[in-house]
Amino acid sequence: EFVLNELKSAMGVMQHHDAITGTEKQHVTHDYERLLNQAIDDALIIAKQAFNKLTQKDDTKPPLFDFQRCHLNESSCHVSENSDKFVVTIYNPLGWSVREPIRIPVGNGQYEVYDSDGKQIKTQLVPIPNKVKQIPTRVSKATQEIVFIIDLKPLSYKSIYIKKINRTKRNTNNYDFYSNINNNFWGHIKEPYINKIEDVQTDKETIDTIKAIPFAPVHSEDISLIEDRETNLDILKDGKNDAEVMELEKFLKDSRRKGKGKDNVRIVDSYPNFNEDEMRMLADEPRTVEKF
Amino acid sequence: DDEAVIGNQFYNLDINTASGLINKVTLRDHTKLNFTINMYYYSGSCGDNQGTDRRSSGAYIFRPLANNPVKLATQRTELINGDLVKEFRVSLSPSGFTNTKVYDGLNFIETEWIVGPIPIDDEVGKEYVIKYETNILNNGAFYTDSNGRQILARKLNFRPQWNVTLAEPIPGNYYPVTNEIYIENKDLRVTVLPDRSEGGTSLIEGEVELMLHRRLLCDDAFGVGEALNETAKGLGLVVRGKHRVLISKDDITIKKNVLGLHLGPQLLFSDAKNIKYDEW
Repeated sequence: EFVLNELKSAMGVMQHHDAITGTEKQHVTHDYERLLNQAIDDALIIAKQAFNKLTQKDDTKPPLFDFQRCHLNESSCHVSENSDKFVVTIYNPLGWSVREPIRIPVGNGQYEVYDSDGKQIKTQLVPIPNKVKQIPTRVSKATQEIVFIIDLKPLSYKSIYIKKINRTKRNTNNYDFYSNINNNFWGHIKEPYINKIEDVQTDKETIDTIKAIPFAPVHSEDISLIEDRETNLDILKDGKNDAEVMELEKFLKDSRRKGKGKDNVRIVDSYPNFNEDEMRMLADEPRTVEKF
Repeated sequence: DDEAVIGNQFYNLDINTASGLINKVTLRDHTKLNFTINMYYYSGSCGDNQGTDRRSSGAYIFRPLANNPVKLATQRTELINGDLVKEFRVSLSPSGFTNTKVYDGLNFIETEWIVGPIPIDDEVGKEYVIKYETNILNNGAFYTDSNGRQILARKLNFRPQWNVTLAEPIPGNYYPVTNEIYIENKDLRVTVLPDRSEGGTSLIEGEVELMLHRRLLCDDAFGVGEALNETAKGLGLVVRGKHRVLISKDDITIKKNVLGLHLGPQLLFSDAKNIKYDEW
């Protein structure tokens, strides 16, 4: 309720006649934009929790998805532009069935789109118009949009899986990978290094280097950062005996639980509207599986 | 070779890729209708607000300098042809863009419009409008919903309660459009559904006109105390929106599309780098 109150409050302010007609001063316009944007971000917490409850089979595991909203009004979306695999959750807020076109901004390449029943959906890739690319405030790598038409039942959602195919081969700087491996691999792993492991996995010398890293550092506290990196896991498991693999998996299972706590703290920190009690409530929000 | 046709099960549009014009629409029952989409701008007046004829166009009032708007020139056209969507993109000068789309199996013509940054190098404010021009004879009558609930009949240069002579024939015929504006004859109705509240009118027979974006350099002295001159990175805003055009008298289709535009599907995105397709 207190999360949603932020949006209720902002919507209350927007009933002012100046907000409705646009006769407010420009700095007031900017303040209205700030108020609304912050309130919508806050309200997204509820949507995220709701969708997590619906999509999660096992409440002991951390949420599968980190739901993000995108600036589709300028054909930009950080998730779809930067990820080779992503899920789009589409909700119909109307009380009747709709058939609507959906447009997802993406980078170059080919994509396959799967409906929630696992069947491939007919799609069309359409280049983003130059006029949109030239919008001065737009920050986006998207060059085209995936277009598909979706049927949604009343007040229902669909989860659409999109994956990139025929991935364009990127230039890989092996030198960077080696120079950072000792300092960062077991410590503060950043996204670019993870990507590079994927990119250079056909490079035998690099794989050998990873395999040569002693198994012992897995017990370090810092290693929790490597959780859920399947590509790394496969490489790490290779050449290990069953007992070692079991120990590795146990470690990763434990570190996932730790990760969940950290995630919650991070979410709370990014919402300055809430006081300490409210933030605690958010962090402690239990997630349970509801069956309809 | 410049002539082309884009269409779906409901509408076929005859277009000219050289001029950037749509010429005609053919309906499902083979009825043909002259139909074109053009963008124009009115120059905003800038006065000292000391008399009714010296008022500026501003946040509160629309007061064009002349009654004839300037038509935007076609700069470049692009045709996108596919199974799901067909698009006719027209870049217009200065600072305009229209993208007319027809989707497979969907009963509307969608116009995506982009306006901005509105140039003010000539120190003249500008108010951009889009016109849907047809050969329907509507006898000066058009219909707007104004409050999103009730459709009201409007008549050009007319007030139902008194005899009116409009000193300002353009703004005097503008009305609020919340969900829809339409014109009709006995057989056909041309409805335009905006994705937000806009001002609208029908100044010429067969036309529907909607205000899209305004950038003005003088205060109209009605209280806001500054000109409606929004900047973004110093250039001026770029505004992007959609209209859906329906040529039909089917009320249910119209109402469904109104709400489809205003309360369309909500999208949330999640990275799935740790989720394989099979697991999903």
